[in-house]
Amino acid sequence: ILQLERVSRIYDTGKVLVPALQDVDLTVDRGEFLAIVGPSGSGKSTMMHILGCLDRPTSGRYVLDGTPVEELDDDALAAVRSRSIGFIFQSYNLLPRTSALENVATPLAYQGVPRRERLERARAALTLLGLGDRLDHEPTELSGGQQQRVGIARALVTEPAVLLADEPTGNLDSHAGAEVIELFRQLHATGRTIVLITHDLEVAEAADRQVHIRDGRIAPDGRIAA
Amino acid sequence: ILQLERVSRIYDTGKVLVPALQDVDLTVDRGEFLAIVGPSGSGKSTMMHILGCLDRPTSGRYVLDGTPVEELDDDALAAVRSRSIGFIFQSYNLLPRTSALENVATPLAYQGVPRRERLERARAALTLLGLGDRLDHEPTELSGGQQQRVGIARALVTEPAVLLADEPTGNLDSHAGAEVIELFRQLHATGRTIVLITHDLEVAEAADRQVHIRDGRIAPDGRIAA
Ligand SMILES: Nc1ncnc2c1ncn2[C@@H]1O[C@H](COP(=O)(O)OP(=O)(O)OP(=O)(O)O)[C@@H](O)[C@H]1O
Ligand SMILES: Nc1ncnc2c1ncn2[C@@H]1O[C@H](COP(=O)(O)OP(=O)(O)OP(=O)(O)O)[C@@H](O)[C@H]1O
Ligand SMILES: [Mg+2]
Ligand SMILES: [Mg+2]
Repeated sequence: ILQLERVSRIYDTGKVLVPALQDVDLTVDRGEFLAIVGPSGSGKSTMMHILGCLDRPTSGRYVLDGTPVEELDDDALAAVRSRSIGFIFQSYNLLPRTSALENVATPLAYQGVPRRERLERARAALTLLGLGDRLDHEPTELSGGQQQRVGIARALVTEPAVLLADEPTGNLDSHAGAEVIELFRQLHATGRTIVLITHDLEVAEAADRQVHIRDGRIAPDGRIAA
Repeated sequence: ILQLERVSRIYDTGKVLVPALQDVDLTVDRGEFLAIVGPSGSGKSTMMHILGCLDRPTSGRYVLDGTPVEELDDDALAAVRSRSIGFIFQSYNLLPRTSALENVATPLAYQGVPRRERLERARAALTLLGLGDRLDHEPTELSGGQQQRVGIARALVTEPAVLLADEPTGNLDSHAGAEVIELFRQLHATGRTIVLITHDLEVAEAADRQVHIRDGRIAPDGRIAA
């Protein structure tokens, strides 16, 4: 259960102030599958980083599972993230010079899972994403879509209560993309909460509900087109 | 006029050999607009890097405008690239800690264009891509789709004889993506050659011809689906 209450986020580049989010109210219920759509630069990734406790609002409040996130210090935030949130980054954020297998096993290490089990679960997650023959490859030895799928496997391997997916299919062909959305559906069917940013309106159709964002604001009736 | 003759490319990771391209024959005529489609991992970016003189085949020949590229040393290759080829990378490859304006102006510096003119042309290219108010932003201060558009502007600013675009719309909403394809059409209308890798079948429709690749091989009748 995720709640943004009048959340604003202003970036200060030192030369100019950029209001990336303005007065955003958003409630995501437990077990909901929500899609966020909107033009490039409209604030989607900014919103996602706040939802994922990777960034804090400039004003307003983010309440996660009943707890105002502002009350948590950085260590407590990190604990929440590793325990309950799976984050698929728009630009993958894979560990360089680290194999696909080790990349996917890493979040399980933070959860204290023993080495043999986490390598086995990582292997299974990568196989599910069609990368069973790429376990040893490092990011520079993988295609763009393969790197994207490693990021997806890494987020799914912990079976998180909340999955935040920032444009997870942008570098995948339609077949691979459909397989990813099917995995999200299966995760959702177990009761988990999913927030998905996508530019692909077909992918957005998989969600229960769509929220439209433009220039940092959520459209009141959800009818602003991307 | 680009010709791949029985081109193969094998990657050696030290643990395993990956045959990314196998016996590829491809001819792109001057002024043609060709789309390359195929599953993730099928060899598209590998082919593009060879076409762009950023990589050499393991076997076979690449003939660019009548010249076998194997006869050119690295300096001559770099000269060909800066003079005639515009490359849009799947992962953008922007210069870090460098503004969008400076990123886009850089290829013009390699062509010896005076500073004031190259900043003006860079500004114009970025404005054409909707980034006129983001000129000073560095890559980490831009959204994913904005970074993608900076990469596009950088490839277009030199008005190259050959444009190689590796998945240029993956992080763009449909409106911004359509604007990019329109710019490609305009470039093509002036007689330039365009090779475009895309997972978006609508985007592929903009090309004159489509080539289908799967497991490093080109489909003989172009009918293997992505
Ligand atoms: N440096 C490397 N070492 C080993 N294997 C590599 C290397 N780079 C790429 N590969 C492999 O070669 C194959 C082709 O890669 P390529 O990047 O050309 O695919 P692609 O068609 O562009 O895929 P995508 O649509 O996902 O971008 C992939 O299976 C990939 O794992
Ligand atoms: N560190 C930063 N400093 C200044 N401005 C920033 C910074 N990061 C993002 N921005 C700006 O904030 C706005 C929102 O960015 P955000 O990444 O949330 O967009 P987005 O909706 O995810 O876009 P896309 O669909 O292209 O990924 C953009 O206009 C961007 O230029
Ligand atoms: Mg984004
Ligand atoms: Mg590729």
